[in-house]
Amino acid sequence: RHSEGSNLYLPGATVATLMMLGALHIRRMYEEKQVDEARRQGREPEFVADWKATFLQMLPLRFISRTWGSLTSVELPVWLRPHVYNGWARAFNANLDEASLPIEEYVSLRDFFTRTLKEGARPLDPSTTCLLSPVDGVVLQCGQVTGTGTMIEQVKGFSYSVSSLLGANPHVSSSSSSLLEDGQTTQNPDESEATSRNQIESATEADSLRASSSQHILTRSPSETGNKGLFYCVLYLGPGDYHRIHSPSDWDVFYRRHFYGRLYPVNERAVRTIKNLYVLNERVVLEGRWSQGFMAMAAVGATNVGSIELKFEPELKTNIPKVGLSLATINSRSYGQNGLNVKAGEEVAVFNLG
Amino acid sequence: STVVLVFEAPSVETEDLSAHEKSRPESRNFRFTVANGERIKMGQALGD
Repeated sequence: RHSEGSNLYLPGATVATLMMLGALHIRRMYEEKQVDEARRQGREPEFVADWKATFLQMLPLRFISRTWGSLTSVELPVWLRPHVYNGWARAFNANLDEASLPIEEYVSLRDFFTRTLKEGARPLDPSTTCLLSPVDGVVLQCGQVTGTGTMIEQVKGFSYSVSSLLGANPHVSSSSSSLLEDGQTTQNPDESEATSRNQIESATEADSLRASSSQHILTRSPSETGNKGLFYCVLYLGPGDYHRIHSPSDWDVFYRRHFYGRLYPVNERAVRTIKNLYVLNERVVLEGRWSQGFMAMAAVGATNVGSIELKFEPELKTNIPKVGLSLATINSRSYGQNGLNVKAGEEVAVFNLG
Repeated sequence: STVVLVFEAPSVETEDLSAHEKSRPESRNFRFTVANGERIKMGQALGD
């Protein structure tokens, strides 16, 4: 009787769990349908604080992200690969026909996630005066940064400041010099030499770059702006999208900042319920100048996609364990007086799982 | 994941435009060619 009883429990608990997950999924689909409906009627989704966002703060998001990264790095047997990757493609609307390799050749999900595309899959707009999209995705917000507050709207009802996103606050330059003394953000001893060398470079040359840096742009008076405005565009990449980041124009990259930060999810729900999401999350900011003046590009990570790898700085490590690092840690580096010249459409970085 | 672009571009006040440019202010100013919620692919124009 006892064994009979316990045999009954197991299927019951499983069914109950599956039903709960199903109910949560249906609720979420209903909410997303509501958002799409509102958008179709021209009503932008509004910011609504959510207890789940508070709950998220208590989760070990970085540990979850890194575990997810380890999982998705596992080499899959060849026979299993088409099933996993086709499943991923169906779940997230990925276009497998554009992948440059036959899908059996991607050894792990992480390898598949950073797939390159066939030659010619993404032709560049031929106009010489346009700004190109650096990624595949959805335009969440775009517009002109107005007023002295230089705020960007995260979602209707909540905005965040450009200087917090880009790290243009004066403390950043001092923090790079203060980092020289403390070296507080070096990941481990043998890197401290390399990191402090970069920071010596950044602390001395940063001053000469400041004239073009975001700090100068964001703090100058309206009379100094001349005939220029500051614009922004926020692009969201879904899990099924092509995840390599290209250059939006011909430009010179003078400065790179890596914000250690958190790894909140950045899906549409998170954007509507977590304040300062893009300013809190781990991100890598490239800053420089294009033909029309200042330009910066921030690649913002998330729980699912916590890694950002730079083509011209492969040694930069993101989504590292939290040991000894504060969330406010900023590791910055300058690319010298002439910066790095990058051509429109050139690949500059890649997001990765975990 | 998310990419945020922040950039300077021409934004001339209308009163500063010459008579000729007043007829086509967009000839001088940057304007987006995409809208919120629109899907986009790498290499497509965001604006001009």
